[in-house]
Amino acid sequence: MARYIAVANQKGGVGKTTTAVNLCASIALTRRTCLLIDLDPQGNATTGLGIEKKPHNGAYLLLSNPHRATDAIVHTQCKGLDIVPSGPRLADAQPKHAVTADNVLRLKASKPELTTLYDYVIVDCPPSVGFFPANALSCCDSVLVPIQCEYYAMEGLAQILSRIRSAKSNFNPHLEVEGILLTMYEPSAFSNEVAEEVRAHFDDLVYETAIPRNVALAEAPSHGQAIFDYDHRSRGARAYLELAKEVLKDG
Amino acid sequence: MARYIAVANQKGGVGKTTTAVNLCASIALTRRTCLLIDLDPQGNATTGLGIEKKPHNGAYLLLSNPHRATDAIVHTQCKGLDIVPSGPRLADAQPKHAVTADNVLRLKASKPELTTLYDYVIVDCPPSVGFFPANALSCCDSVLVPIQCEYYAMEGLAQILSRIRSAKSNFNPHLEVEGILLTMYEPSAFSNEVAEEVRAHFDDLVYETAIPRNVALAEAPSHGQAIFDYDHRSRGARAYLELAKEVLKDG
Ligand SMILES: Nc1ncnc2c1ncn2[C@@H]1O[C@H](COP(=O)(O)OP(=O)(O)OP(=O)(O)O)[C@@H](O)[C@H]1O
Ligand SMILES: Nc1ncnc2c1ncn2[C@@H]1O[C@H](COP(=O)(O)OP(=O)(O)OP(=O)(O)O)[C@@H](O)[C@H]1O
Ligand SMILES: [Mg+2]
Ligand SMILES: [Mg+2]
Repeated sequence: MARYIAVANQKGGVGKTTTAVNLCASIALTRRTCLLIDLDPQGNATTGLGIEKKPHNGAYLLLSNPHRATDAIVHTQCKGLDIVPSGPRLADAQPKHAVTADNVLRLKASKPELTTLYDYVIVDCPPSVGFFPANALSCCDSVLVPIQCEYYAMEGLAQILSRIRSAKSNFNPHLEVEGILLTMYEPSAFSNEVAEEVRAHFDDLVYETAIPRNVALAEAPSHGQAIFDYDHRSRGARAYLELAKEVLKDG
Repeated sequence: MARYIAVANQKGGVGKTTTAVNLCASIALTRRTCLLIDLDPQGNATTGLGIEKKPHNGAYLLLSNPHRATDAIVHTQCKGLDIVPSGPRLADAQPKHAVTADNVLRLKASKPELTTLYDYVIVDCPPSVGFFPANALSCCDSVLVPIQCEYYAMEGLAQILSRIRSAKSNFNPHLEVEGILLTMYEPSAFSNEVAEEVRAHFDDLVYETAIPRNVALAEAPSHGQAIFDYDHRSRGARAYLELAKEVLKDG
C-alpha cells in the first residue's frame, strides 16, 4: 500500500513544486518506488523533470477516467520515479459546476489502480483552494506544507491548516499533517524571526530540516532535472536528502 | 475617469501583492488619488497596509452588491490611498456554479460608483485562473504582469498573456498589457539569463525598471507599511518610484 502525501499551500511561490520534485527524487535514491502526480495546470513539476506536458493523457485522464490511472503514467529519467504529468487541458478537468462531494473524490477513485504499484505517491498542488487541492486533501494520507520564511507566507499557514482540518472532518478522516517545511531559509534576522515564530507555534509539526535558499534549486528545473542530477553536491541537494530521511522515518 | 490596472499572474509568489501595494503608495506620493482593491482571499495586500480584514464589507460586499461599492472603501494611513480590503468570506463570493459571463462582470458593475472618485484603481489578484482574476480582466483597462527572474515564472508568462488575449476577445475589447515587470532581480548569471530572454521575447512590453531582491520589501508588510513608510531610502523604495514614473508616463 502506497503512502500518499499531498504537497499543498494556497500561498503562491513557497516551494511546493521544488519540494514535490526533489522529495520524490530523494525517495527514489533510497531504492523505494515513487509516483509524482502533477495536479497543477501550470505543469511546473512536469517540465521540472524534463517531461513533455500531455494534453489528453496524464492528470487530465486520471481525473476524468480514474479506472484508467495506469495509462496516465510516464517514466522519468530518475530510476524508480514515475510521473502523472500535467498538461494544457488539466484546467478543463475542473467541473463546470460546483465543487460537490462527488467531484472531489476523483483522485481517490484512482487509488486502487496505483496503490500497489508504488511505495510513495506525492501530489503537487496549485496555489489555490478549489477542485485540485480538494481532490488531493480528500485522497491523501497526509499533507506536507512548505512555507517560506516570510511574513505573507506565515499569514497563509493558519488558512491551509484549517482547510486540512475541514477536509479531515468532511471527506477524509485519516488525513494528518505530514509536516511543515521551512523553505528558502536565509541566515538573516528576518528569516530567523519567522522560523522561530513558526517553530514556537507548531513545535513538533515543523521538520528539523530547513531548506536553504540555494540557486542550484532554481536552476535545476531549467535543465529538466531534479537537484541530484543537476548538482548533487549543492546545499539544496543535501537538504532534500535530509528531509527525505525525516519523511521516511515517519513511514 | 479612473485608470483601472489589474496586477495578475497565475504563477504564485512572483510579487503581485508587493507590486500592487507599493505601486499604489508611489502613485499616492505624486498627489494622485489611488484605490487598491484586494481580490485575493488570502488578503495579503490588506494586512500589508496594516488594515484589518473585513468579513462582510470590503471586497465581498463589492462583488455581491456592486452598487454599494463606496461602502466597501477604507482609508489607509497613506494620504491619497484607499483600499477595498479582503476578508475571510471573500472566498464565498465565488459563485457555487460555473464561471459564467454574468459572474465575471461583477467588478465591472461597481465601476460607475468608483471611477469618478480616484485617478487610479489597482486590483491585486490571487494566483489562480478562476472567478477573481476573470473579474479583474473583464473590468480593467490594462494588466501589469509581475514575473520573477526564474525558470518556472517564465513558463507561466505565455499562459497569462493568452488569458489576457481571451479576456480581450470575450469580455473586454479595450484590455491591453500595461507591462511586464521583472521582480526579485539579483545580479546573477541565472537572473540575467532569464531577464534577457524575457526582454528578447517581449521587448517594449517589459518595463525598463526591474525590482531588485531587497529584504526591506519583505519586511515592510510585517509592520503593516508600504515600503516608503518602512524604509524610504531602500533600493526597493527607489525601484517602485521608478516604476510609478513609467506607469504614469503611459497614462
Ligand atoms: N530553496 C530554494 N532556493 C532557491 N530558489 C528556490 C528554492 N525553492 C524554490 N525556489 C524557486 O522559487 C520559485 C518558487 O518555487 P516553486 O515554484 O517551487 O513554488 P510553488 O509553491 O510550487 O509555486 P506555485 O504557488 O506557483 O505553485 C521557483 O522559481 C523555484 O525555482
Ligand atoms: N523585490 C523583492 N525582494 C524581496 N522580497 C520580495 C520582493 N518582492 C516580493 N518579495 C517577497 O516575496 C514573497 C512573494 O511576494 P508576494 O507575496 O508579493 O507575491 P504574490 O505574487 O503576491 O504571491 P501570491 O501568488 O501568493 O499572491 C513575499 O514574502 C514578499 O514579501
Ligand atoms: Mg508549484
Ligand atoms: Mg499576492
